[in-house]
Amino acid sequence: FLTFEGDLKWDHMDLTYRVINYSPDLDRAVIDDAFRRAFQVWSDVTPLTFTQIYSGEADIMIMFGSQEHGDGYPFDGKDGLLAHAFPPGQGIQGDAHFDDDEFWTLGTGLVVKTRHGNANGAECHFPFTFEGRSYSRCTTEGRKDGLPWCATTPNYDQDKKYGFCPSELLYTNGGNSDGAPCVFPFIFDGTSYDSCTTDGRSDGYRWCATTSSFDQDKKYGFCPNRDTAVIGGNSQGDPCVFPFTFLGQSYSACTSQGRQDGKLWCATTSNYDTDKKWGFCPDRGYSIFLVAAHEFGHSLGLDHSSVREALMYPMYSYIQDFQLHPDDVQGIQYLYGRGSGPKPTAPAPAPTEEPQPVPTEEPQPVPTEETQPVPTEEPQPMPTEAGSTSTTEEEEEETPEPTAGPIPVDPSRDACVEKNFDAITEINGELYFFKDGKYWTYSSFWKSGIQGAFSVADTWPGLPDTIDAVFQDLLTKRVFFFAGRQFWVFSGKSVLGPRAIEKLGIGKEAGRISGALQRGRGKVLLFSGENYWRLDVKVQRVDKGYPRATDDVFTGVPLDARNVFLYQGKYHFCQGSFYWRMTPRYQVDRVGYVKYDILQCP
Amino acid sequence: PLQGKPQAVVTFPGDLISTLPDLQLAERYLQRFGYTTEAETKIGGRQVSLGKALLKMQKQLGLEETGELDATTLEAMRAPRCGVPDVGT
Repeated sequence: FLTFEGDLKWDHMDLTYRVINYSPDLDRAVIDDAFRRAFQVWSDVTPLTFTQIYSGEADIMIMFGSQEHGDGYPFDGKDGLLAHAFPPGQGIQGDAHFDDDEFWTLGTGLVVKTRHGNANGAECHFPFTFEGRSYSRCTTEGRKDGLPWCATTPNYDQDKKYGFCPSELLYTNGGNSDGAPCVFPFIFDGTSYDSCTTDGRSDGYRWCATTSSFDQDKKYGFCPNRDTAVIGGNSQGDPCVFPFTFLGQSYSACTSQGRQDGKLWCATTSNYDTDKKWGFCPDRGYSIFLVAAHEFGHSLGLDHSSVREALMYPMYSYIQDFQLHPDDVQGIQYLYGRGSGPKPTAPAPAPTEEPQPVPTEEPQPVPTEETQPVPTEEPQPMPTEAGSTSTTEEEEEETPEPTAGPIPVDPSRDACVEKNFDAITEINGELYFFKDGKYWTYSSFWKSGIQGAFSVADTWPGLPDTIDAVFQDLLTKRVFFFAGRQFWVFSGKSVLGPRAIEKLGIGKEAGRISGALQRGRGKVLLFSGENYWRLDVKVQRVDKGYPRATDDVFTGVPLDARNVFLYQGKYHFCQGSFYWRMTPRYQVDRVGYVKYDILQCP
Repeated sequence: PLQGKPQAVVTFPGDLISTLPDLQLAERYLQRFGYTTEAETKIGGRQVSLGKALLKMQKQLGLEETGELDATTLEAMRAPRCGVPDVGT
């Protein structure tokens, strides 16, 4: 994650927000609910609170606009830029703007919330059956007043549940008429209008008078978009007109003809060739909830993240089941600390973790990675080791000849139920997870799943139950174990140790060794607390100039990592349930769950 | 649509970005999101390589770092996104 330069943040936790105007794409209640949930994303993991106000200056002012909308940072029509927001501060700072040339939905297409009728404001159900015919949009069939309606169940004939669809004949938004419907025809500037118009405005919003004469009464409101409204183009909000003529041909449905990008469009008059009036046909649209949650992250002080799965990654992608990514959590808690609210949990289903409240309108998660087979009881062959190295140290002991491989002492003991691990390391290409005298192995290459649990004492006799860190020297294949202030070196059948870590040149300022990163040419970085030392493995002594601050080089990873290890050429730092993966160029390229993403637990 | 559809590509009024050529799109993107400045793009009126800025962008967005305006990079540039710059203010 990144914060803005100078760590811009709010100096109070009780923030206010105000929605200045609403998109005609969605019912006001749907937008309000989406913003409320978007703020909740952040308040769930911080002490921040958010209160909507309806007048005056709020900390975060929210508006919809298109093109140049008053701040010098114009939007660009449909797609491309979706929204932007300013970092915390006074005035425009903290405000969030949404491009109203986009089609705002909840991410999966048109949302038509009904009013009145007998369905208590439920959404339309498309398609629905009415008098034996199927309808995929609101209809005026069966009515004489021209009000569009829909069924809110699949079958009106059977259930008789219905509501009215957005229409200027039913209500208006904003303006000064308290939601009164349009009155047609109305007079504006001496001209008679019998439909909503953008005349007299520079922002493209469609409006109407709510009395028969605007010139006289000055009463007006903005027209809600009908479900047939086009997006963008030069007719935003107008309905498609079918059939329409384009280059001499007649079209009775949206078409991608005339375009290179394949987007569907329609004309909003009966003849494009003469009128040149057009707009895009409704698609899945962009989730106002997801985009708002991202923008509010900026409003709170987060800059863009380079973690693709993070909410603060700059590109939009629709997420079926939204959960705040650990990278985002880390970022916002860096600024505001932890909240008392629920903490992020693993993606469902995760029987061992408490469920996290998720947005009610977003569907359930889809696993992104292939799951691994469950652990079997078959023992995993022990990796072969290089021949034993002779040593002159007096502590050397002969250990018993290993058998063909370790025997799982307790196959039912599942690594997936462990909350964390004492140590994690890669030995001969396999990951080893140590906990309380047991260990499990995992090989992504062999796709054998998790093997174990094995007994540490059986494989490496003489080690204590709790191991703090392990690494394999890549040149000699010797394996170094650290526990408390002691270390052991295993080489084939031989063991050297225990020895005090002071012998390595690591002073008493070091606490628990949390992990190691092999650096090539016989060097290994040993981590403890917020510092690290560089160990020359050959001479078994740390280099001069150490310890150094971890944060100086490994920026963006937790400084109090429980486990640090090298795996598949990348640095891994674990804290809690999560791991931060860093490239050799010191860029955090992934934050994920140890159990679900590395161990592939179900 | 009826038979014999027209194949012509039309410039639709009010359609802002869809017809931009790749290079122009890239220049605009890299400038808008802080990876380069106009001055860096054109030194002394001469067009200079965007390789460095592309590398910066590819690294920031987690793309393969080729320094080339490849298909993946172009796709990323055309993707819907937040208007806040990735680099700088």
